[in-house]
Amino acid sequence: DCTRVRTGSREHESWPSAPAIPGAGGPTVRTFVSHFGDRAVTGHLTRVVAPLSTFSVLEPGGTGGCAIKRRTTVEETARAADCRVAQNGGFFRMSTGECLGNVVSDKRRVSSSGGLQNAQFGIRRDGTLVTGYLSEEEVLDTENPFVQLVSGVVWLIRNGSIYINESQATECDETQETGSFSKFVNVISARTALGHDRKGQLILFHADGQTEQRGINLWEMAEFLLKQGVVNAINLDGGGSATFVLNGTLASYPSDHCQDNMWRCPRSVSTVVCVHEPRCQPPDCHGHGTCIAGHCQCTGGFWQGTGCGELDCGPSNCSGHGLCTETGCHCKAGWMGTNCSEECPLGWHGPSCQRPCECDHQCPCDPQTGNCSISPVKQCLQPSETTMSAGELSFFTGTAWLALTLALVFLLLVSTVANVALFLGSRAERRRRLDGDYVYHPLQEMNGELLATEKEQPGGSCNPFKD
Amino acid sequence: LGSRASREDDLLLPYTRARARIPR
Repeated sequence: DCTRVRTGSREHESWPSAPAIPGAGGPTVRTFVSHFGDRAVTGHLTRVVAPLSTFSVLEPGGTGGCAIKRRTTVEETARAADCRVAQNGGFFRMSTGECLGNVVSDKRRVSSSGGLQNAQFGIRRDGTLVTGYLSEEEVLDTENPFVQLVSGVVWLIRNGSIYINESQATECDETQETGSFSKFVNVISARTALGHDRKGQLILFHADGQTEQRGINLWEMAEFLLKQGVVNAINLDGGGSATFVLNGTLASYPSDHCQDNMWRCPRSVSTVVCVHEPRCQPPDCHGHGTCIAGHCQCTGGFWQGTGCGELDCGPSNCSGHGLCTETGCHCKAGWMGTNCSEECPLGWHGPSCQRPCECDHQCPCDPQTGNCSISPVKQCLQPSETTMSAGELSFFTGTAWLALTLALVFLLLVSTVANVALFLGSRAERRRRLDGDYVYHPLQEMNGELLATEKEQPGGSCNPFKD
Repeated sequence: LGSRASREDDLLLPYTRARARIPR
């Protein structure tokens, strides 16, 4: 009698989930022993803040469990996933272990019911809590896809009101009042439920029982949840499947017997609903950090981002001369430094200037290739015109050339001064002979005496030679 | 079957096997 709804929109409620509160702590678990009529019923109610990062639908035994139709106890699945609180999840085929209904586990689309109309509960990528009926098209939405989704049977509470009658009509109820579906709704048994309150906090409910002997029916469960402020909730698997696990340890009383009838044993089920520590995205922080309270603490100094998946070498970004790696800038050939902003010093080449040049006479090389045939190196390697020994070449250092030059300049100055002085002196003498008073120098007889008059004649008064 | 294996004797099924028809 069930019809699949492939396309279109079906009746469901969307509600924003409660955001994470720093320092808020983990889930709140309350234990109860309540009376329903004359029956004392034990159970737990768990309230979860920030379900987007703390709630998961898990496949039995981990990823891939539904594909191989695995069945494991809630304890086993919960321990493997480090669940703080865990309960049995969706329905399954007892004979084969097939996961029934829609299953989305940590963003992975595990199973699709093809639009079969049973109560659904899920969380979308943006944190929206969805309760109710969905078409196949809505389940497979890619714009705001489900990151967690599980199917139950019977929508207990819709928008703060009991919705069981409407659910029976929608979820393939038989026309006979004493049909199995009606019995399923009204019989007392161990029960589990999944929903949320007005604040968007996730609600997990569990009640111990045994079918037709102990426990509660769906009406009683819905009323209990309404009193606890639940506004939307669906019914999950009950009976011997109902299991509550706290910190990896069974904390409920299963109704299935063990092989030894004296004891009770938890049933191996399929999917599990799990409340855990806030998970990082990705959970392993890309292998470059540690997840602490839902935040990645990146290791090293260069991994950045919320998931430690991005490399950041600073605003310089290796100056365009290198590649940012997890150990910092890896400089290209010809460059060095923490930011690859320094050129290789003379005599070194290659990436990060790690290689010495191998040119003759300790000449520098190309900083990128190490080539010794570039022009500056050629000049360095050319022999001089005068063949001189290495000792002689090294003798004429810069200081020696300077000293030699200064000495030659000094000699030149001295020579110049002397020549000028001599030139000026001879000139003055010639001028003195041609201009001014003349002195008479009588000739001397070589072999006689001078005349007296010639001896007394003044020099300037009588100058026979003056013009 | 170990000593901790459940007998699965408390079955609470919403749909009986007799109704296992192919959905339209």
